[in-house]
Amino acid sequence: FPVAPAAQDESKTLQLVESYLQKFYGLQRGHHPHLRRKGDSRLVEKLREMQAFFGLQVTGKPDLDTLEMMEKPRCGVPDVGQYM
Amino acid sequence: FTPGNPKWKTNHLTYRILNYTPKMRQADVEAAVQKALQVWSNVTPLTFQKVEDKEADIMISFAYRDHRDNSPFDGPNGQLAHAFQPGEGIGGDVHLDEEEAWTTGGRGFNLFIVLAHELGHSLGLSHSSDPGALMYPSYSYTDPKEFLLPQDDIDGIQAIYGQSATAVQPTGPTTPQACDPQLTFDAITTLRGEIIFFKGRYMLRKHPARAETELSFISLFWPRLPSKIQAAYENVERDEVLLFKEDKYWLLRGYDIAPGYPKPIYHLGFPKTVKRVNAAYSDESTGKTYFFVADRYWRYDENKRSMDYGYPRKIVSDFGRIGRVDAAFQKDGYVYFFHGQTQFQFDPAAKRIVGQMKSISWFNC
Repeated sequence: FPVAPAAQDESKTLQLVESYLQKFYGLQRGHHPHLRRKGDSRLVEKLREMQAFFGLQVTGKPDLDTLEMMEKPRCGVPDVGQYM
Repeated sequence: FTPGNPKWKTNHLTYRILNYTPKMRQADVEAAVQKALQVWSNVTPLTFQKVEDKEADIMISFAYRDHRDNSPFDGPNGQLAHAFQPGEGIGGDVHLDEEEAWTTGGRGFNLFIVLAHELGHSLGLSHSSDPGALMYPSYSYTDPKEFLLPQDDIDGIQAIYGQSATAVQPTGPTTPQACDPQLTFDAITTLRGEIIFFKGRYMLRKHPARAETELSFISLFWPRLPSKIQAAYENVERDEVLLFKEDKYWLLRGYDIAPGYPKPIYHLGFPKTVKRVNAAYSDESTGKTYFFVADRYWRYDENKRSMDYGYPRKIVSDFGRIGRVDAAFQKDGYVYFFHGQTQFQFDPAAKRIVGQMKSISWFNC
């Protein structure tokens, strides 16, 4: 069975999550570093949206199942909104 | 559906292949494109005509990193391809990441599967949250020879373009839902403490330590295995699982398919009159494996590696009224026989049925 991804350090995880949500869930690319705290509600909201879409447990947290899904090869079209 | 419901104004579309990947023969790329287009033309009034050296509705190309559409590719894995919704210019176009390992089979990324998905976008579909749908965002391999457009995708595309003109409307496979009371199983086996339920091209995996059931494609773990497995059992002592379909069987050693398989079931001692096995389970304490075929069963001695004398016998005479067995497995001393949506709990010591449940009782519904 696929082995769960090795535990990454937090900043890498946050980078993966942010980049994924920007590309596929319309998370605005923020230019306010202070918003990069994990508790950024917009990020949590988008993360919950992504978890709901994939039928994962909606935790709002970048848990193992969520990270595993984010690392799967996939289509570049966003899951929400238009792609023009 | 894509917001704004974009669709082509005509059903007769053109396509053009702008360039080719050096990783596949040109003829294989063209075959993949045609097969991918057929996925959609088979279920709608849409037709696709190939054009050369002029603008087509759907321009298909392999692209590298930043290719001037504001959506740069990211190298191997990650984003495999993207496509634009119906419209002028770039609308409908499909871009494939040249740095992916494009193939015709199960290694790397199957070009046909990815193209069929992207063409869904070209025609106006967005992503589906149905894990079995072709329009599900993440890649999963299905043997192109066995590919059937799932019902979720058929419903989506027909909502945009209407049904196909064929007299008999095509239908597609649906994705099993663990708590669907109608759910039946093709085969069931234990595997290193887990229970694996096989259904079509899927497996539902139940780990004792996890409350939820995990749905996966069989091909995710075992690309060489076919769908619709018919019987399976675990030989716990040898840490092996045998999987049966028609007159062949495969051997899993640990989690990997052993080389040299599939083999004919006749190597196990079945007569040539037996064409398939319906269900099987192995009794770890006695080293005997029971194979169920129609209304009879055989008993196999795992130590002697041969069928026991005096078989087949009638199922009803030794197991009671359990009818035809779809699937069976043994756990904690009991044997569980599945027949349609019903499950019988059989006590081998008392030689009688001691319980009857729904087939989905293992999924904490």
